[in-house]
Amino acid sequence: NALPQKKTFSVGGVVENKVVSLLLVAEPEGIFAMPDPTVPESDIKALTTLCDLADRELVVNIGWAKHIPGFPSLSLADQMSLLQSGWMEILILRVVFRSLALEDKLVYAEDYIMDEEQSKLAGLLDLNNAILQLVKKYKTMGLEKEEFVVLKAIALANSDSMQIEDSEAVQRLQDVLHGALQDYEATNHPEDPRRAGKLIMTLPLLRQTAARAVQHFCSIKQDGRVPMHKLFLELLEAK
Amino acid sequence: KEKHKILHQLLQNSTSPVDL
Repeated sequence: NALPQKKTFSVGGVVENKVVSLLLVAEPEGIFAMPDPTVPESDIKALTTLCDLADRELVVNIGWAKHIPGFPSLSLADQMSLLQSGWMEILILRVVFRSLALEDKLVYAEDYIMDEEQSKLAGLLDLNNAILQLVKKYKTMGLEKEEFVVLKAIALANSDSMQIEDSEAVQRLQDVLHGALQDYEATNHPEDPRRAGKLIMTLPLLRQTAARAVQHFCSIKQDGRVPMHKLFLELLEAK
Repeated sequence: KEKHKILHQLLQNSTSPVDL
């Protein structure tokens, strides 16, 4: 059950980091939103599509978490606590990474890309603008996939749940992931010794944006006009 | 934790992580 040794090795001349490699392999494919073509466009339809997509993404992301080196060694209760705190940050970071190639659009799924007009229609303009602020930050930095996968694992390990039983084990997980990011940057971006720190410094905005998103979807839930699946509801209630 | 049945099930149904 020991955490994997942090080490660097060389594959085909490219220096890689073991933890980063594991996270790259574990990274799930995007899923499709599949909005119902028989239903006319409306705010309710957009929100229903997004909530359904989020529910399915969550299942995928729980499967992903189990592949983070060291995560399965945590107690089941601590695994739950981290996911209950960090799930929305993970969902948002995935949307952000998918959106890096586009201008002012959010790729919720390959078949569900929201521009300003669609955001307005769905009542998500403020939230989507906040997410676009993150996209802009990572675009400026030129966020790489390797950095994205480690940052996402760090966001989960660092989700600051109040219910952690074994905080030393969670700290060890954070240290392994943080070390992996530092090693990656030392090898791949020696010209910018502060790059790992710069990436970590984007996490407060991610936390803040995720909190806004949770708040927004909690009020949508209270309205009761948008159907939501059980896992999504369960995690909204955990907040 | 009782309230979080689905998350619990999804985590528990895990086989151990695949040997990558």
